[in-house]
Amino acid sequence: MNPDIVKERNNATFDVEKLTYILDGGPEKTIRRREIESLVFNDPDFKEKDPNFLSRSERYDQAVRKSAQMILKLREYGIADPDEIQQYKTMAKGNLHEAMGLHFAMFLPTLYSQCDPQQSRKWLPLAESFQVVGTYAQTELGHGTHLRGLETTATFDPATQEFVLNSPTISSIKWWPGGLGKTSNHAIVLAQLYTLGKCHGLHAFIVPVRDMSTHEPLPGIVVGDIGPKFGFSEVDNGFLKLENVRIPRENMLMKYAKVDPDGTYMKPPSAKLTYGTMVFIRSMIVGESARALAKSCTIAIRYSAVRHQSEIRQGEPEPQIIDYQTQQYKLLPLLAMAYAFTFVGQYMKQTYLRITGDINQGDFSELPELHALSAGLKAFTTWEANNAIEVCRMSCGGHGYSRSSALPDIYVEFTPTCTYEGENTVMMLQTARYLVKS
Amino acid sequence: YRQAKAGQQLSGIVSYLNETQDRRVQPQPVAARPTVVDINDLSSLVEVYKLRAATLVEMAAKNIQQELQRRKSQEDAWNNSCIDLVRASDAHCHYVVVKLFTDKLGEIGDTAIHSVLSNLALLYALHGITKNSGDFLMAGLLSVPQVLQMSLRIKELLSQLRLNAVALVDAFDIHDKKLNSVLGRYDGNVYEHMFEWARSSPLNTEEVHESFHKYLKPLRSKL
Repeated sequence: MNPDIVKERNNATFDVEKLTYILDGGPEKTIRRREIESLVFNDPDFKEKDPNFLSRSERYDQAVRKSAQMILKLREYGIADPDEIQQYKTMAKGNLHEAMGLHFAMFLPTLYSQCDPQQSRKWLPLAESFQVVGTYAQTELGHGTHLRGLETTATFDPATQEFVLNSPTISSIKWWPGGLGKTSNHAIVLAQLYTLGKCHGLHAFIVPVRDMSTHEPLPGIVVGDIGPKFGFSEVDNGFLKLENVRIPRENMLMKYAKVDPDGTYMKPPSAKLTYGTMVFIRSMIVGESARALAKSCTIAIRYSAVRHQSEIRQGEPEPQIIDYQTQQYKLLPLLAMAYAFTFVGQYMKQTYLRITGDINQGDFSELPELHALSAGLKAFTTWEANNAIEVCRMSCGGHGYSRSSALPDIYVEFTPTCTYEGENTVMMLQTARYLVKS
Repeated sequence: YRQAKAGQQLSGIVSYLNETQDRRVQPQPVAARPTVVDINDLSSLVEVYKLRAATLVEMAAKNIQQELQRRKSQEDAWNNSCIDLVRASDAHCHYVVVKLFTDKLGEIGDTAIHSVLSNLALLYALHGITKNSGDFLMAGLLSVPQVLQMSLRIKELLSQLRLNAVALVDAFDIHDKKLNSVLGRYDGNVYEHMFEWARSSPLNTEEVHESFHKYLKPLRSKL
C-alpha cells in the first residue's frame, strides 16, 4: 500500500464504513451490494481483455459475450431485484455500456406496460427467453426530442389486416437506438399511425427486423451500425430504414390505444401514461450523474494524494499535490457535488416510487411537478457532472489523458446523458414552463 | 408564477413562489436592502438560493410579458425569453439540490459524519453562490462584503476538508475492478501499475514494429 495513502486514511476523522452505509441506504444494503459485486469479480468467466487494447469489433464481441453471460448468471444466482441486477451489471460492465442495454431498459418495460393480455401471452415469453432480442426505435436521423416531429408512418390496410410501415424520407430513418445495428431481431418502432385516411399521432409497433434463426435482415428492412462514436464502442447503435414493411394488426401495442379490424381508432384513456417511463429514466439518470462524479473524484483525489510535485517552501520535499489550495479548490467542491447528487438521486428514486403508487390509485396531482423536476434535475446534474469529470481529468495532469486513468472512458460514456432521453436545454425549458405556469 | 401571482396557493417544491409574491421580490439597489445572511448557517443559505430562484423566475416571466406587450405572439415571446427561462430553471434546480443536501443532514446520527457532511454541504452552497454571485448581488440578496466573506470561508473549508478527502472518496466504496483506473487504485501504487499497463499495450508486442522495416528503413536507403 502506498504510504501516502495510508497516512491519509489514518488521519480520517470519521468512520468510513458508517458513511458507506449511509450512501447505500443502510448496512444491510452495503453487505448485500458487496456480496453481489464479489460474485462478479471472483468469476473467471468475466475475465476479459482490456478494452483499451481491442478493436471496435472485438470490443462489441466481448460486450455481447458478457451480456449473454450476465443473463445466464443472474438466473443461476436467482437475482431478480432490479437494484441488485443493476449492481451486478455495473460491476460486470465497469465504466462501459452493455450491448443489449436497451432490451432491458426499454424493450421489456414497454412490453410489460403496453401489451394487452393477448400480446403479453405471445411476446413476453419470447422476449424473456431472448428468442426475441429487442430495442426501442424512436429517434430519427432528423428528429429527436420533439416526438410530434417524427416522420415514420404506419398505415392500416383493412383489406389485409396489416400495418404498412415506411421511412418516407432520409431524415425519417431511425437512428441511434442501442442494439439496433447488429444485435436485435425485433424493434418497438414509434410511428405516426394512419387509419381510414386520418393521422392519430405516435404509437408503438412491434416490428421484426431480422430472421429469428438466420439473423438476416427481413425484406424491406435496411439495418446496420451507425459507425464509431465518441464512446459507446460496446454498443451497436444502429439505423433502420423501413420500405413497405407489413406487420399484422396485432403487432400494434394495444393496451391503451386500439385499432379495430374495420380500421376504427380508439384513443388511450390518458396521454399522461407515457410520462411515467420518461420520469423513471430521467430519475435514474440523476443517480448516474452521482455515480460518474463519485468515480471521477475517487480517481482524482486518490491520485492527488500520491502525486508529489514542485514545492511550496524552497528546498523542502515536493508536497502532495492535494496540499495545493488550487488543487483543493478544483476537486473538493466537486466532491461535495458528488455527495449532493447522491442524495438527490436517492430522493428522486423515493419520490418516483411514492408518486407512482399515487398514480396507480388514479391520483395524478403530483405528476406534473415530478415531471418538471425530473426533467430539470436530469439536465442540471448531467451538465454539472459532465463539466466536473473534465475538471477531474485535467487535475490529474498528463496522466489524466491516458486511457489507463479511466477518466477518458468515464467522460465519453457519461456525456451522452446531456443529449439523450431529452436534450438538456429542452428539459430545462420544460421545467421553466412549469415554473412560469406555477 | 402566474398562478401565484393570481393569488392561487401552490403545492410542492414550487410553493416558494407564493411566499415571494407576498414579499414582492424586486431587483433593488444593493444598498437599499439590508440582507441578514449567516454564511455559516445552511438554512439561511437555502433561503437565499430560494429567493434567487424566485427572482429569476419572476424576471423570465416579466420578460415574456414585455415581449407580449410588443405584440409578439405567445410562441415568439416564449422563444425570445428562453435564455432567461433556462437560467430560471437552473436556479430552481440548484435550490432543490442545496435544499435536499441540507435536509439529508437532518437524518445523519453519527456526529463525526454529520460534521464532515455539514462542511461538504456548506462548501457546496457557498461555492455555488460565489460561482453565480452576479445573480445574488443583482437580486439584492447579498452584499459584496458578504460574497468576499464567503470566499474566505471557502478557503477555510478547503483546508478542513482536505484532511478527509481520501476517506470521503473511500466511502463511495467503488471496487478497483469497477473503477478500472490505474490512477485511482485503492492501494495508491500508481506508477508501478501504470508502467505495467503501458508495457502490455499491443503496440509493444514486438520490440521493433513492422513499420520500421516497411517505411523507415526504405526511406533511409533512398536519402
